[in-house]
Amino acid sequence: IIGGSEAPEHTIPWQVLLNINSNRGGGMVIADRWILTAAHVVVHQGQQSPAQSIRIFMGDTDIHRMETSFVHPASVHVHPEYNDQDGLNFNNDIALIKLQEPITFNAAVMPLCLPAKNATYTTGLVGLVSGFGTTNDGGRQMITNKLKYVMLPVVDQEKCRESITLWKKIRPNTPDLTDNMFCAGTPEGTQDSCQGDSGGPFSVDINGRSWAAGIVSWGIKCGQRGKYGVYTKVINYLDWIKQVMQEN
Amino acid sequence: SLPLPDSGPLIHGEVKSPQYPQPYPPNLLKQWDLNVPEGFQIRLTFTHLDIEPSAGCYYDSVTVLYDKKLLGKFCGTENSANDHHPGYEPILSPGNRLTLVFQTDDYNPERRQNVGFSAQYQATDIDECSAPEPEDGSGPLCSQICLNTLGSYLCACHHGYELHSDQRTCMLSCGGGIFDEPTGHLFSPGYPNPAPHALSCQYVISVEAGFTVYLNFSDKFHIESVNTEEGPNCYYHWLELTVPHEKPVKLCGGTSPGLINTNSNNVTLDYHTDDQGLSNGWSLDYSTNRVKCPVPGVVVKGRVTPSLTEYFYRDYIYVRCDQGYKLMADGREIESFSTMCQSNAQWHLPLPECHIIDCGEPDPLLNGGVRFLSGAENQYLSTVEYHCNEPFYSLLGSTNVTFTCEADRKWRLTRDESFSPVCLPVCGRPTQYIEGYQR
Repeated sequence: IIGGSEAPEHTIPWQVLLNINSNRGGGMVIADRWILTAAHVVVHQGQQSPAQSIRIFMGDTDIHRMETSFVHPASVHVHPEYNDQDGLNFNNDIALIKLQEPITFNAAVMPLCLPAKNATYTTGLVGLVSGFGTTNDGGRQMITNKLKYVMLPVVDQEKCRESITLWKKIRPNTPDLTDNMFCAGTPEGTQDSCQGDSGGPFSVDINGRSWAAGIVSWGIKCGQRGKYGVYTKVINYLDWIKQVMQEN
Repeated sequence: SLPLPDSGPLIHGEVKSPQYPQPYPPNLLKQWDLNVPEGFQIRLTFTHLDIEPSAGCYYDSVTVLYDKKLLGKFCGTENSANDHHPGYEPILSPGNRLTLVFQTDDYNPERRQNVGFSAQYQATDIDECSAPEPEDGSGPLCSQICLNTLGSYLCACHHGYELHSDQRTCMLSCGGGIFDEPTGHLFSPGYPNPAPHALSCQYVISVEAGFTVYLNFSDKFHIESVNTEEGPNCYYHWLELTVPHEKPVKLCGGTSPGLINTNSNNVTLDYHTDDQGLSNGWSLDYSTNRVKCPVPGVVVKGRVTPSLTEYFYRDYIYVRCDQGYKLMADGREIESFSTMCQSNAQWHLPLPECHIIDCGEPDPLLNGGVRFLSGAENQYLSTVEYHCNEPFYSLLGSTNVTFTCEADRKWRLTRDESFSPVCLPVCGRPTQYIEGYQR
């Protein structure tokens, strides 16, 4: 998280830290056996990571306190239309992880609500992005062991597309923005999600209840002026999520 | 057929003189003793007789005897002119025995050789009933009806009389015997006229176990009694009532006993008169009623049906428990209960008890709990409240839910609905919020 703050205990109880082959990723608890994350977190070079290689941590804001209390998933379900062969296609960047045993919820672990079918992603709608990913300290990139968060607004889809198009002129190998994605951030930069936050939640609070609007997916650098973070638009996957959970 | 053993007397046969049909030898004395079964007489027929004729059959003869009584002495031939030939008419013995004696002298005329005799005999039934009355004054063979039978006879009596133990004398019938119908009418011989003397009549009323016999004597009751210092006494004539396990009671006098409940299904009445005195006798109608069982007690939290003031043999009662209670007998739960009033005036099963039902422990609730609100634990109408571990779980649409132990032994939300509470996770409501006051 760039430009964010350390999250106090029990404020983001759905936050999950994934550790896969020494790489960090994020996730969010959505049911007592299910974790929602980004597909690219559990797929490496086109290959789905084996369940035994995935370690799942939750229930705390400090990695040191969680490092011995991880669980392995029972199964991993990547969206069938996710197809990133070269690291440039983040369309359908969504996956579900099923746990071996159900979780008993408490103040430290609680599920995040899924979006209502009629939920809207209005420009300016502020979401809470969190993760154990890269942070910065006076312009230097840092690895943090504390859960951090930042509040970011939803960006107009066209503004975001223009931003990406501009960058594409310089770097043609830039992923495309699709309708399954939305952007969040500020034009001035300085606040963003970053590497290691992928798969984590972009949650929106309405009247004290938070719901999962997005999944940290990708972006051009981190916290750069005129660039935004890109998030998987969860509302587009409600049927798929329901189907996977019912079938498994 | 006649019941004759193989080794017994013959029922028919033939007797021939020695060497017949060759001439008989001189100096003979031969005797045949014929026997047939008792009750029969012997019919003897000479089929041929050719014995030297002589006056009075002096030289040669065949003599027929019954117990030394001469029935005939025969000689000659069919064509001879004397009266000593028996002809072909049969000779009947008075009893079941007959003796033939054939006797010849030492001389036989040479001009003619006599061949002797040949005779057939057979057993013939004696008609004892036709026999004249014995002269010893013992009276007729049967006092009323005599029935001749093969080899014997039977005595029988006219209606209203019965054969005495001597098998020949008929006496006025007692009308006694065994009465097993539920109702009936009995009366002494000759009633309401004076009874014959020396009566000994027995009447047994025996009905199915479970019934009680009631005797209802008619008003006209007269059995001779003897007045003593202690009062009237049934010395010579009496009617004795006997029921099992009770001391017999003798009735006499001129007052009807009226209605008597014998409390038994077996009653014996012995009517006795001696050879003197006068009793006009008695008459009664008997009826039967089912024995009565005790009124069953009260079953707490239950109901005994049908509810009657009296219960009789073969009556059934049923016990049902109030709603929320179960039938228990001998420490075991039973599905239903009925008991029958037995012939011994006792119920065949004791009454059961009604115990309150138990719904058992309410199911535990995952991520929640249950606590008792009222009533004895787990018993009928006790209530429990389910709750979820808030704020992380909540019951669908409610904070708490109350279940009641119903009569069907299930914990139910309402009488018609069986519902299993579920604690749903609460999503998106952290216990701590990120607060920021600086603006």
